[in-house]
Amino acid sequence: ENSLLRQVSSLLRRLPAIESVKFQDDFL
Amino acid sequence: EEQVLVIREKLAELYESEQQWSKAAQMLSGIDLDAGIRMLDETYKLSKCVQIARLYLEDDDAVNAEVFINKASFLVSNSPHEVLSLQYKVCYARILDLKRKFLEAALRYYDISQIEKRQIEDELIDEEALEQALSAAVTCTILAAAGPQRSRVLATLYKDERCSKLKIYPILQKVYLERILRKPEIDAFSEELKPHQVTNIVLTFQILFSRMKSNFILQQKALLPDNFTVLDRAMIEHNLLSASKLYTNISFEELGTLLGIAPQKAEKIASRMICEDRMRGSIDQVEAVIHFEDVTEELQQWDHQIVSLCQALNDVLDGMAKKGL
Amino acid sequence: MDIEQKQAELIEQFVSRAENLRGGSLANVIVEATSHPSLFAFSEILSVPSVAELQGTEYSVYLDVLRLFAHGTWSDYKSNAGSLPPLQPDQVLKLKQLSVLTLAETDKVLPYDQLMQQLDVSNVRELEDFLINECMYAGIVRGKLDQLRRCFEVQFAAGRDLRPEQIGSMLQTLTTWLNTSENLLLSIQEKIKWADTMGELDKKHRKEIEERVEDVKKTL
Repeated sequence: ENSLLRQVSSLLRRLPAIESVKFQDDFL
Repeated sequence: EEQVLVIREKLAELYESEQQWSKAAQMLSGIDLDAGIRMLDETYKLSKCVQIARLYLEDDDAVNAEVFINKASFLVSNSPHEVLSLQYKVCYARILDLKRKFLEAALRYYDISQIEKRQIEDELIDEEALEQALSAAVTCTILAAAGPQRSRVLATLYKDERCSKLKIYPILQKVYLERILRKPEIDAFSEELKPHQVTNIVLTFQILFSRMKSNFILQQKALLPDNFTVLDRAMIEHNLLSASKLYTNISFEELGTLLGIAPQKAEKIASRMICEDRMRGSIDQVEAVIHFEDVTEELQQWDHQIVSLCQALNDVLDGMAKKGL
Repeated sequence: MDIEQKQAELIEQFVSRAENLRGGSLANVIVEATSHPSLFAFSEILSVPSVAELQGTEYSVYLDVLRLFAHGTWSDYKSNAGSLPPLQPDQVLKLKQLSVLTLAETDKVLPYDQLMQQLDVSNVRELEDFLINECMYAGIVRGKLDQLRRCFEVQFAAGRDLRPEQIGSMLQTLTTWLNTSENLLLSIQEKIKWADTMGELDKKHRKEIEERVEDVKKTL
């Protein structure tokens, strides 16, 4: 199923969900 | 009184035939609708008030027109004449429009555009007129200042499939989707409001006014205190908000190029929007850069990202289930 | 995943057309598909038998074009331009859009310099206009442009057609996800248990204290 594979491939790149200095501070 | 009334009406008719609208209105305004020997019936009073308002509006005199529309507002609710109440609605929408209460005007134009009847008393209502009212609603919404209520009206118009047939639809779509409008698109939109549109934006309801001058052209040309036209300002503010969705930060030089305006102009409007809390961000004048801030906090953004990831995962699982995998 | 929904119908159309065509007319369909503004997936068309049969014929270059659009980038095209037919402007645009998706497969932060080099773009304005109009507004990526750091932060990128060798690493990533999720669930359950226990202890302790207070009151 090419369409599903493409969706999974896109999904795998959703993590890490957010990468920013400000987020690290807020998260800590 | 009777003779005076007849003479005034006759004179007003002559002034109107010479398109001396305000003179005709002043002539009729001299008719004492309230006191006087014989009590004039409500319908007569209502029709006079609406007629005087319409005449003043022909000269884009919203102030005097509003005086008579306010008088009419006490009479219109009891009037059985749909024709008169429709004329009242159009006048009121025009007055709001002239007074740059664009969102209120848009709602009233939209209300007018939704008239279902194609015949009211002995008057026909043609599709084109309804389409003009709808187009006027879209134009006013676009000219209105950005904010949650405008977003709601935009959503309503965007979802109204009648709008997809309007020439103005591509602009509506970009404004609704918060996309940047490029200079050629803005110029095209501005052209839409040019003189030839005056006749087109005329609400050509036969029951309404034979000729009703659209004031969009005035609005569009009217210079605001900061020397921007209404259209300029609406477009630049929209584009700034759209840019804030795309950029973390941008130099004013680049922002000016992106929006097709001078960097100083961009900075001026951006700073005002930030002060009025209509856009989140900060301006570094030394670097000549604007830093946009997300309305949502980082942790919330993180949550949103996780939610959309889980949603995407669900979509994949649903897709697999659908395909029997 | 609305990009997949949008193009699902298109894929079906092109596949059913391709199945019934041969030779030159099939080559035209390939050019049409690789020019269509809303199509970014080509594996399904590639797997149509009549398309594979182009191999070794005078139209095999169109099979190469289709493979290029399924998995390749603008740089790949440039390095093989001699053996491929000239691309039309719509195809060039699409291949550049697909190149952004490929770059987004490996990094979530794409430097402007890398993008400009990969896409043959000469200035920031042109690059940003491309990313805004042809990528973000086309719905294939979502993200933020950072002029100061001169980079494009990708939040979402549509998936491109997968090469067979990519499946392994996908499985690896999914397995890691699964393990991490299970460990996360376990540690959340432990935390819940710990919280419950602490709650119980806290309640017991509070009860003892209250009893002792009562005793003292009685004594007094």
